[in-house]
Amino acid sequence: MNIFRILGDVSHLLAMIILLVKIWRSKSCAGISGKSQILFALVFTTRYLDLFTIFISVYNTVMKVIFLVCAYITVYMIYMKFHKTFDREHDSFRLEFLLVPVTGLSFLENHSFTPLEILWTFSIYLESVAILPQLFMISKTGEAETITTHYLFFLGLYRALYLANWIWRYHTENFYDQIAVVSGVVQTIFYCDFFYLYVTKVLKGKKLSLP
Amino acid sequence: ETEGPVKDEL
Repeated sequence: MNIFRILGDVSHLLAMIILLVKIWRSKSCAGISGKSQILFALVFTTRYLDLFTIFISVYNTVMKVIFLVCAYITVYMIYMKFHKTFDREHDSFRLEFLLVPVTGLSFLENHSFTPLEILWTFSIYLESVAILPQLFMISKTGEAETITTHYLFFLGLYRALYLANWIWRYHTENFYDQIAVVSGVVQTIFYCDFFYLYVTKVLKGKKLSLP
Repeated sequence: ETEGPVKDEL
């Protein structure tokens, strides 16, 4: 466990907590893509099936359970508890455009052709594109609440820190997982445009709105 | 085909 990895995990956790706090405090999930949150719940569910098959560490198990619980509470808030505030009209990204290629690719390019391994690969590929419905929603409405941008910032930061973690692990342990690394790079690229807007607008006290 | 590295990451 290196500093990039632990900071990455903390960013990831912080992102999910920021989102939950935003929804809970404002009693509203306006501006949040329910579809992205469903995809993240699906990502964690298919990736963490190894909770039943292998024990890695207390940290690993506890974090996985927390991530799963946070993801499902978020989905519950959006589609059940505060569903009246959910902006269904603007959350119109077609999920099949992501799910079909991701499913196909996870069958074609994986470490081994076993159910758990394919589901893990599926989760890695899906995570790399899961934020797209959210980014699509922002580009459609042309704006995002500042707290939503903080959520996106920490989610992107988590991925960028994981890249640093992989570079570190490659040099110190010769650890290298091609599927995770390539997907991680793709995922981080999706955030670059947003990072730019975050730094030039939100950090200067302006609301994120697109021209 | 071999399985990938140990999946100790989240």
